[in-house]
Amino acid sequence: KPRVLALANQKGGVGKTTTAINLATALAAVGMRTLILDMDPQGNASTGLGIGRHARSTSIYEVLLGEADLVDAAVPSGIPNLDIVPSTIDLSGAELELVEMERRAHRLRDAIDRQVGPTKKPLDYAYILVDCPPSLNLLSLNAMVAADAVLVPLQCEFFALEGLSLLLKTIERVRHTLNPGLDIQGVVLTMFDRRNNLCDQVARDVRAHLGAKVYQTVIPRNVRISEAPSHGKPALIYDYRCPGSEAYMRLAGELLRQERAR
Amino acid sequence: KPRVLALANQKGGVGKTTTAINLATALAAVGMRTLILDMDPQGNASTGLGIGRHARSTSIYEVLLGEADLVDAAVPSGIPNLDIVPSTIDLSGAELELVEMERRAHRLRDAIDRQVGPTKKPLDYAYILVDCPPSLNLLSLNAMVAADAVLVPLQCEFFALEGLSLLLKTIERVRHTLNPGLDIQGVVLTMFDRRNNLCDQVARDVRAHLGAKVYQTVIPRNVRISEAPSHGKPALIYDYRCPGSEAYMRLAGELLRQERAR
Ligand SMILES: Nc1ncnc2c1ncn2[C@@H]1O[C@H](COP(=O)(O)OP(=O)(O)OP(=O)(O)O)[C@@H](O)[C@H]1O
Ligand SMILES: Nc1ncnc2c1ncn2[C@@H]1O[C@H](COP(=O)(O)OP(=O)(O)OP(=O)(O)O)[C@@H](O)[C@H]1O
Ligand SMILES: [Mg+2]
Ligand SMILES: [Mg+2]
Repeated sequence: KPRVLALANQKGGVGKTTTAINLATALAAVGMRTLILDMDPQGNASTGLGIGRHARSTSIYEVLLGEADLVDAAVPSGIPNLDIVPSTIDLSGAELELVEMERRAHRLRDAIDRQVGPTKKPLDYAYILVDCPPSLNLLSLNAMVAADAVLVPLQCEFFALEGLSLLLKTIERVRHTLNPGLDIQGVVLTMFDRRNNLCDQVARDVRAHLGAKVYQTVIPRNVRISEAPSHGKPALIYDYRCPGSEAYMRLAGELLRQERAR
Repeated sequence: KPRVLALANQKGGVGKTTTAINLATALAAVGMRTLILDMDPQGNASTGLGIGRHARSTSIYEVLLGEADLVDAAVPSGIPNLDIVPSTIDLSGAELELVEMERRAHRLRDAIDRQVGPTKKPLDYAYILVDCPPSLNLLSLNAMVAADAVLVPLQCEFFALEGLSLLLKTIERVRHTLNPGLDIQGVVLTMFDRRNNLCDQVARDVRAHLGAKVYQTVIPRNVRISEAPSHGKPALIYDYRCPGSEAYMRLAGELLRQERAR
């Protein structure tokens, strides 16, 4: 059974999509079959992997409505061991549609569970990474209910730090009400700029509060990372030697060691 | 009657809050009475102006539910000519509550209109800036229905550019259905880094598509801007000589010239 990680943080622009794409690519590069679920109506994870509009005829939207199986909606990314269930703008209407549905917070969980069973094509993945939109809405809630743990990308900025306590409270609430097994996989510091003392301050603050939950690996601010999506490629493929790519490879290594120790 | 501008962009982390706070401060500095409406449940605009939890007993949430008048919910920012209607986390529940209500997309418009009339304390402001959350949900929709125009902060990055066409289509749809007078006030390029060729490329692309709608003033990436919120002050007060503050003063000048020419 795949380990499901939700990349969640209601603060916008902190590196959720960039971490989903590049961590998934790094896991795939070391032989772990990985699936990304793009739960953001913006569809940045799909675009960042070069999935054209024409290849998104079945998306996460149809899966949530129960009109398509997860396995059938997954498309190859062109990178060995990495598939993605893309998203389209239809997803932005899903919020209001899901509200009226049965088990509205469990739609994604049920879609994953439906794949386990004798009649179904199994979800043959070691990891499923769910890229969430920048809000704590029904889409992010579905991701947290379906997930084994939440991986929190955190930008080293004041506003991002302010939102962390709200996010942790929300995870706590989901654990008590909808998903008792939900854990925090870890917090990864992103867009770290050595020249900016605010980054050091925020990093120290977060480590003081969350200790070992904060990955040792810190993702540096690196322009090659922000250039890669315009070529429809992860940074690891666009420029595997750049500091950003190396950091995501290290993060994948740290995550896998963490998993072996579990 | 105040001119109402919605600071909107569903892409996260593009500088909506930073632009709302610093543009409002610059307008206030030249004598324009200005009111910020914090429509983001994260409450970053409120925190960035140093509004403590205790001063948020009446917030935009009560105003949207019709339980409080806009004028009574406005609190001083400590900066002459600048007030704010703060937000609290209660606002994150508003989405599901508003869905069931009458005129759910017009709640903010009606709250502003209620202030105009013989019995009411008038909304004595030249400008109202509405800081939107990173999504095209009912809160952002309320802001666009209440607004005379949308001011679009745009980060010079690929993912931010990808979201622009969706945002422009949404503005178009709101103009055709709910608010025929809705205009685009302009697009302001934010976090511009001269050393990063991607920024130049994105800026050229946007100016080619939108021409004069893109402000000449470009806001540079400037660490003093991201430090200011941790002191509860706008960059213009924290460090009025830094490149970021100077850029926001220039933007205010450009906006006021634009308004005089209207
Ligand atoms: N380490 C990095 N160095 C430089 N740029 C980065 C880095 N990580 C992300 N970026 C860029 O910063 C922007 C924000 O990142 P991203 O879109 O991944 O964040 P997000 O949290 O998914 O945003 P949203 O909240 O809108 O979903 C993007 O333009 C991305 O290319
Ligand atoms: N010109 C700038 N230079 C440096 N940092 C900036 C600049 N503008 C904004 N920032 C920082 O970038 C981060 C994102 O900006 P901000 O929070 O204003 O964006 P936003 O669009 O309001 O985000 P959200 O989508 O979460 O509401 C903040 O930490 C802010 O301090
Ligand atoms: Mg994203
Ligand atoms: Mg904001």
